[in-house]
Amino acid sequence: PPSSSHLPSHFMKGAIIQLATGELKRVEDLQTQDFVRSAEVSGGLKIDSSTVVDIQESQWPGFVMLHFVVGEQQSKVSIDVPPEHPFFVYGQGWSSCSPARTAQLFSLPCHRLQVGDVCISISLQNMN
Amino acid sequence: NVEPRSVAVFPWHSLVPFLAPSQPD
Repeated sequence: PPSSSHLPSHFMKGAIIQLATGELKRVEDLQTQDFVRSAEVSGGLKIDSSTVVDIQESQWPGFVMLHFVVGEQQSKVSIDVPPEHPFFVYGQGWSSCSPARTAQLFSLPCHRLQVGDVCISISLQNMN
Repeated sequence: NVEPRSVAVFPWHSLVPFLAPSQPD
């Protein structure tokens, strides 16, 4: 089963995030470009575009199952997350399956995550 | 006066999921 829904404090509004450039920003102020630039300078990590293709009830109570197609290869990846878990959507910002719960638990303003949204994810860079 | 207090700093990559596609052939 997925790990129980602890409260990752890095999603709490006001949490200080260090970019790979060394710059510090609050989590609610992050923009798409911050992730893109961080991946560029971090070495070994790359940003993938992960498109939400389905959102289902999880077999685990209190979780939702998100289905993505990831990266250029359009690989299918599914993950179970609590509905309040925020994802960063290109051009939109933080989004979750339950913006109300995200606001309640993290005070982080969120859009509703929907099928078709393109989220930022990371993977290991292919070192040839 | 503002008393100094320790503030946690989180790395940017802790905020985004690591979605590793299965290895292509």
